[in-house]
Amino acid sequence: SHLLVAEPEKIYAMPDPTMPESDIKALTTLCDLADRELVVIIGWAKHIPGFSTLSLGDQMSLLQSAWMEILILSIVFRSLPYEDELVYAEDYIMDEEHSRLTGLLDLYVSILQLVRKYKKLKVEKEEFVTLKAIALANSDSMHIEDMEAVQKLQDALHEALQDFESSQHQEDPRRAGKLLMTLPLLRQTATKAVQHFYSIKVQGKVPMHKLFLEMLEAKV
Amino acid sequence: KEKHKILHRLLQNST
Repeated sequence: SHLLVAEPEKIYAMPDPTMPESDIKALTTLCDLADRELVVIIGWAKHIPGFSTLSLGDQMSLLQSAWMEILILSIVFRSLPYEDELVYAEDYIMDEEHSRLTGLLDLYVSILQLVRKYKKLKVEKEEFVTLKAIALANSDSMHIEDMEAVQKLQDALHEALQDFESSQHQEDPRRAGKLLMTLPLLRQTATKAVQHFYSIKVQGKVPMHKLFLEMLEAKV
Repeated sequence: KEKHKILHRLLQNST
């Protein structure tokens, strides 16, 4: 219930109407969107019960290693009602062709695989918000100072998921496990996404805001 | 830590 209340509002990409369509424009729009989403994610993390009691250093380490998984999981959840389209934002939905033109076809295919997985599981909002928090707590950062405190946070979120499943999904005693088994693919997809946007950063043709750059560099 | 100024500042801001 805390996580449902903490769930951020809808976000909009607001592509620049004066810029002609191009792959650079699409990537610029996505990087600008990600930068604004990162601000929202950092605010959101502070509402996860137990997160703010971690040291500031550990809060930073978890966010630096998990931010792309959180971004992608949000895209996945927004895209569930759609067919073969990714909802990066309410006003920015990309199909296969648009993804190909933007050089994001590989990412499109990977994220769509996740979408299919969650569609099959008929994932619910309660499960999505809990999985997002688990992705943050379980981000395997190598710079954690207080492992016990992070483990406690993981345990509390894991318990919340199991409580939800045992009360709402008695028909499938292994549903919590099935949901957790989607995390490796989320991790793999997020790693691919970070590497791809880092290579775009190196090419230097797409403007990127400071927070996005900071988080990108922290990850590589 | 200095390199991650914005994240540091945003986490410290009270909501």
